[in-house]
Amino acid sequence: DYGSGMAHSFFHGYLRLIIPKTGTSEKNLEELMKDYEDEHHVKLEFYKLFILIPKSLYCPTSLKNDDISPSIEESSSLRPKEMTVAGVQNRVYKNSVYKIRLDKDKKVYVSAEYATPLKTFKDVVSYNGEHSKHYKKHKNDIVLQFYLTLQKVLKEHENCTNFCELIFYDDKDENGKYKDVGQILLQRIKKLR
Amino acid sequence: DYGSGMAHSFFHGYLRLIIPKTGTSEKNLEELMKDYEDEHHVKLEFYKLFILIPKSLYCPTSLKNDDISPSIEESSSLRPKEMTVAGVQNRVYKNSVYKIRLDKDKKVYVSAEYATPLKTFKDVVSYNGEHSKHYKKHKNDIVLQFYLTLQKVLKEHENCTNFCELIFYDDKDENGKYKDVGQILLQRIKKLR
Ligand SMILES: Nc1nc(=O)c2ncn([C@@H]3O[C@@H]4COP(=O)(O)O[C@H]5[C@@H](O)[C@H](n6cnc7c(N)ncnc76)O[C@@H]5COP(=O)(O)O[C@@H]3[C@@H]4O)c2[nH]1
Repeated sequence: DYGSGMAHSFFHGYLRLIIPKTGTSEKNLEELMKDYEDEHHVKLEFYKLFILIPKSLYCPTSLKNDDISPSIEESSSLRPKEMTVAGVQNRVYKNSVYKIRLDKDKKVYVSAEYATPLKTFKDVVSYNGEHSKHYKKHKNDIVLQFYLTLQKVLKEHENCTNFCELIFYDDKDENGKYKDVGQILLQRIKKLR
Repeated sequence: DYGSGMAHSFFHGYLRLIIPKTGTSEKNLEELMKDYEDEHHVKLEFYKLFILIPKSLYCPTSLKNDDISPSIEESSSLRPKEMTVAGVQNRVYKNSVYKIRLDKDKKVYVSAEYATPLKTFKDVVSYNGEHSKHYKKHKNDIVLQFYLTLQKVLKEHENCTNFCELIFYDDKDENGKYKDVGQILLQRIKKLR
């Protein structure tokens, strides 16, 4: 099943490489987050990577979008991590940080990104004429399977599950307008506190 | 089918982003290769990315391995390319160059890597107990489907097909020993000349 295949490859090809200690001299995600706080004199809300899983599969280029999510600003990224993988020397893994404005004085800093396999999947579907009737019908199952499998796999890895927060959400409101991602993140942050 | 799904996502999520001109200020693969030649005063054998697709799915960390492929040395990489994708600000894509020693004086420079999805797929299979019997049986079909689909998709994209060279090969000899990847690459280079 395609959704669970994407979840396994996202975990084994990415999350498992960046979150836990890997035994190399490279720092893990939590260490890079603590370094970020020291260097930029800010406090990250949690030592977690927030992964956005929008039901519509629409993953824009950035979380920053003045029309949809006016409270979100791009911040500088965590320091990149380099690892040689499958013949790619010093492949670079870099995670982004965003600022979410609560009111005119208070800001919340979080490390967040969309689940990239969903963006790629949507690109594949829109290119492949002959599959798309099949995919359009099963799109909702595929995203749901992606989310459930990733949740299950993360739970099986104690060294990862506490550092990754999956947000599976309906990204369109009843009028078909995209919801504010800043609010989606803030709702989850309130729950985690 | 899993093999063709991996091929589509490898093309739409990676090859299509790095090979053709993207309309941003970022250089495409051919331009980065020409810059590399100027900066390092060497000549790349072809303006192509060689993608290794080993039948056994075994994709070691680097092509360099003194026991298996004594003729291969790591060279410096092409200049990295940055693109903001699905919320990851300035995600980095970097391609590697290897030196293959022909005889004591002559060297051949090529940009090459293993097909990353196969490495990830092998990691998924070795982790997932309950699937492995199924995958072990179908492993050969999956790699073959990956290769055939990627070949087909590349042919459909004129702006990519001339800059990417797929090498699908049996990586073990009749005694089960891994073959020299330097020889595999040189055989293909001789054919392309
Ligand atoms: N050689 C190579 N260099 C790259 O920079 C690269 N980027 C992607 N790919 C391969 O293309 C395909 C599509 O990528 P996608 O981004 O949708 O999924 C990726 C993505 O969701 C996540 N991931 C991997 N590297 C990163 C990264 N640096 N930043 C964010 N996400 C990443 O984990 C998935 C699996 O990655 P790989 O298993 O390494 O192979 C991928 C995949 O087969 C690459 N292959």
